[in-house]
Amino acid sequence: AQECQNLEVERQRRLERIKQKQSQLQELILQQIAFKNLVQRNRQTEQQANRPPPPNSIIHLPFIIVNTSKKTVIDCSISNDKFEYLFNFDSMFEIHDDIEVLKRMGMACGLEVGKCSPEDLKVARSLVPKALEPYVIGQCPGWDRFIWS
Amino acid sequence: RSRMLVSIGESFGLSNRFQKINQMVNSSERSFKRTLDLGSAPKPLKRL
Amino acid sequence: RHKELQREVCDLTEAEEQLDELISKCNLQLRLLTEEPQNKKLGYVRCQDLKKSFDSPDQLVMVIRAPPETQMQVSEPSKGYQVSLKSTRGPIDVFLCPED
Repeated sequence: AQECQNLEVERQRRLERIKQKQSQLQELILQQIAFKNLVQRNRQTEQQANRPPPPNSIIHLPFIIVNTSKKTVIDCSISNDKFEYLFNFDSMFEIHDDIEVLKRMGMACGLEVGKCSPEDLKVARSLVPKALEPYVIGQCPGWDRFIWS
Repeated sequence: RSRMLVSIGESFGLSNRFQKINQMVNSSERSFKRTLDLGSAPKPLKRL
Repeated sequence: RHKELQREVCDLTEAEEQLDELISKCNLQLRLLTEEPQNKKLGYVRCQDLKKSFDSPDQLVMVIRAPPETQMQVSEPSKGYQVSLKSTRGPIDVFLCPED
């Protein structure tokens, strides 16, 4: 009985870890899809415009975003070599990384919220290696959830 | 007072790195507002 | 019950190892993808993308581009919030997204 109990604990622990690793893998797949979509979009835009966008109108990855109300007073100190910054905000703000921006731009085909049309799903599946395809399907409710066999 | 450290400057990888920071700022905003209501108005900082 | 649990734990061990392998493959693919020169050149967002993503008009959007391993510390002093950035591998660039 004691051994069964230990095995039961071990089983629960492993199930927890597998669940956490599955969501980590799905996040990595989303990031791969979002980045490939972004590169494709920019390539098409530049081909249509026949020139790259003005350098001061684009932000290359990686970056992070800090957004706050326009009413917020921000006190900013910068070292001469720009290696150190100190910001004092008098009101709340939010920090997001670049992948969050790509998701909000729709570059992850809606997979991050589990809402993607069959066309989007087709695009997403075409952007990931075959071995990872089942994880893409698994993110859209209504399709067969990817049962970890 | 709480403080959080995170490494930036890398490309993708971890997700929701800033979730805890945003929660900390968000939650203490409410308590900060409460103390403001009670205490004196903070000295205005230099405008950016 | 014991025999059944043993077999199940064995299956889960195998499943977890498979996941570990997929995760490390995916991390490697992502790194190669983002470091490929052509992708590096095309891996950008435009100001209007940022405006659209944080669409409320009363929002100020600050963009921070920092070298790898830059440390960001957010502390909660008695009044307001302090964000400090410390880089050891190069200058940090901070932009404010223009209004228009």
